[in-house]
Amino acid sequence: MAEIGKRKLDSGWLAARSTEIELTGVQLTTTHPPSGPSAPWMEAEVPGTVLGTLLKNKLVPDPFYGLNNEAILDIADSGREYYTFWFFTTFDCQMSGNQHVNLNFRAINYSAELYLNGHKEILPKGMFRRHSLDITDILHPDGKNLLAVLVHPPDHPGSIPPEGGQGGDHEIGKDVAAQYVEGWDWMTPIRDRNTGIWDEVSISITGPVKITDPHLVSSFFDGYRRVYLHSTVELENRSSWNADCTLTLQVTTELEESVCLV
Amino acid sequence: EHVQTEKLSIPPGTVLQHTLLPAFFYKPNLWWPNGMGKQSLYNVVIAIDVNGFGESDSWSHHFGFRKIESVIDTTTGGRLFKVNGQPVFIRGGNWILSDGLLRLSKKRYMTDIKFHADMNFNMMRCWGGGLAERPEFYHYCDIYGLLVWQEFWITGDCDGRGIPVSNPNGPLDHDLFMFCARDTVKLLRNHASLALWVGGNEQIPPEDINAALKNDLQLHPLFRTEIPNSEEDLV
Repeated sequence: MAEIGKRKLDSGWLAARSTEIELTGVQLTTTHPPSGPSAPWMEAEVPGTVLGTLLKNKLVPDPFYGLNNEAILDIADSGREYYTFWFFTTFDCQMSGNQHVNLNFRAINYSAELYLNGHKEILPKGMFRRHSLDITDILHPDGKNLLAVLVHPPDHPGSIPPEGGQGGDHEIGKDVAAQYVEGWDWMTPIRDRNTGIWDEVSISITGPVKITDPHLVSSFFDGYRRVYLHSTVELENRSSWNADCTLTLQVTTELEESVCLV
Repeated sequence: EHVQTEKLSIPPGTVLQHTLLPAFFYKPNLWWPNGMGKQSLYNVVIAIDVNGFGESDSWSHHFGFRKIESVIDTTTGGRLFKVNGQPVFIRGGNWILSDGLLRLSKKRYMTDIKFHADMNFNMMRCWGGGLAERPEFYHYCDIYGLLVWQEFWITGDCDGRGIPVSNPNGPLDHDLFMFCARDTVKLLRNHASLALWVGGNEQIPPEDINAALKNDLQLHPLFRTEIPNSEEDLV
């Protein structure tokens, strides 16, 4: 039985430019997975951006120093495919009956196609949205799973006028994404417009009932002497039978390290 | 400080929203901004056990009891903030993001945010052209007492006031904007440091987006009213 809870997938990722990979996502996650960081595959920084991975592999100069940013090809000149990248990893997950597994992306910029063990899912557009997929039924019985994600840049990366300016040609404003990436009076443009799996990736294992997005609100009366904590949770029963549950709320003040007063 | 349990039954294949009975606290330690008192945080754990299976899922969060209010002062036109009924003189800093390649680490957030607290700031303003900041950012703002003013992704320059004037109606897909806004609110709403959601930087979002944000972000009436003294009344 796998342990209930969340596990981050933040190591062992590989990346490759999409234009250098002939295989499909189905082939990458079934018959032809990459064997390791040998060209065109490279070690990837996840969470992170395409440029972060290219920098990690010394394929671009560090834009933080001097005029190095001028030496990096801007997406306006290279086209979106140049910064459209595959990210690949494997993970083990051995479940038992009545357990369920979700694959979670806390943020991707800007859209993606996901392949897991040969199954395809679309991760819709938007830099500031989470994606959570129930992968219980597509996990490998032997526990070894192959995951590939093809990440596309924002739809409107825009181009930077010779005189620069705040937000470049403002095209990025057509998307729901960070706008500073076209450059501002305090910032040079970011060449890949921050394309990538830029926030946490995790798998979460639960039993038949899952807790989603609890909401905590406090209300105060009598000069902050009488205080209430209101908690609302979303509960999902993913089994095929009625679930009789006990819901527990516990509030503790963490005195030191792991000593709690209940 | 507090443990309470409730029984409930969930039909197969169902998603339901459940509000627990309010948990009562007498004079809890309040959360205060930097320079006004301690940033007391409680560890809240919500767990669900299923008969015949055992613990099915659990969630935890460091929660701060605090009441943040802000109004526009009619005399000055400025926004006045109060925390736990006490007026706060805002010493705020502009925040874009940690790193241009989004190499966002807890250690970096802790260092950056503690630096601002050590400089005696008590607010971080997350600029609309940057990010909806991440839970780790808010976690350290909770710990170091920095209130957060979080803007959505609208800027004057890119949305109708730039040179050349562009995107006067904001992003192309308003539904996508609202989907991202709602999901971001759910991701961040439990943090004690979150003080204000702001439509955008130097620009009001397009009318439909602005109206939807205002509607979705108002405080639920339940939390405005006096709680009845007895649980019977409440139920």
